[in-house]
Amino acid sequence: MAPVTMNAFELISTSQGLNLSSLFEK
Amino acid sequence: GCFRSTKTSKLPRGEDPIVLASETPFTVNEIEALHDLFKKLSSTIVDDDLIHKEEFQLALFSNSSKQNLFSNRVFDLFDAKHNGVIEFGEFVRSLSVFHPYASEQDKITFAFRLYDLRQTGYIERVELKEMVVAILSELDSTLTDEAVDSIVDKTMIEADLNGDGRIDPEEWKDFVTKNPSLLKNMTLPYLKELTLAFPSFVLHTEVPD
Repeated sequence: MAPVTMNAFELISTSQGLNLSSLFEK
Repeated sequence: GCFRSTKTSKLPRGEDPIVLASETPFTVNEIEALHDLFKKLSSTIVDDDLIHKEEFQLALFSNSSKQNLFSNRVFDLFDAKHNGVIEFGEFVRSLSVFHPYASEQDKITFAFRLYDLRQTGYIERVELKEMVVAILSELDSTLTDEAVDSIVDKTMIEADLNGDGRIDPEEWKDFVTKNPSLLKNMTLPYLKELTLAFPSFVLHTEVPD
């Protein structure tokens, strides 16, 4: 990881809690 | 009323698929397919046509007791009436924001509300840090507090253009316009293919689009 160049929101958007596609899986 | 009388009866009382379709990018057929999905999600623990938090967590994480900061925020936003459960109308209206054809402005607004943890109308620096810490702990990262601060500070410098220590809705709009990948998780391609994803419905429906 390169923390200084990382966009915080980009990092946040990778959370599994935000991945709603799981709702559509069996 | 040959089609309304037979097909809309299975939706919860007070929810008319034609009204829902007129308010969202979904077709009537897709609303019916979403109801099939909703029935499935709302019956995994308690079969009551409501999605309870544990059922939401089960669907997201395959584990009814697993949760994180973000799944809690998403649940709270879907639960528009704040009564602790997601009703069918709330489910459809919230998911409609994630439709590939939903307006970008709606996606920008929804994402802002998601990240405005304490609903102050701003994404505060302390909230941004809280979210970064939450995702890093989810990723089992062991970054130092200084490294976390440097991530947060850099993003604040880029996003908080007026330098008041918080991101307002206009600054958020500017920031995501410059960084469109931030809205990627606000679109669910599945929603365009609902009747393909739940083909069982298509076999028994007669509702025209």
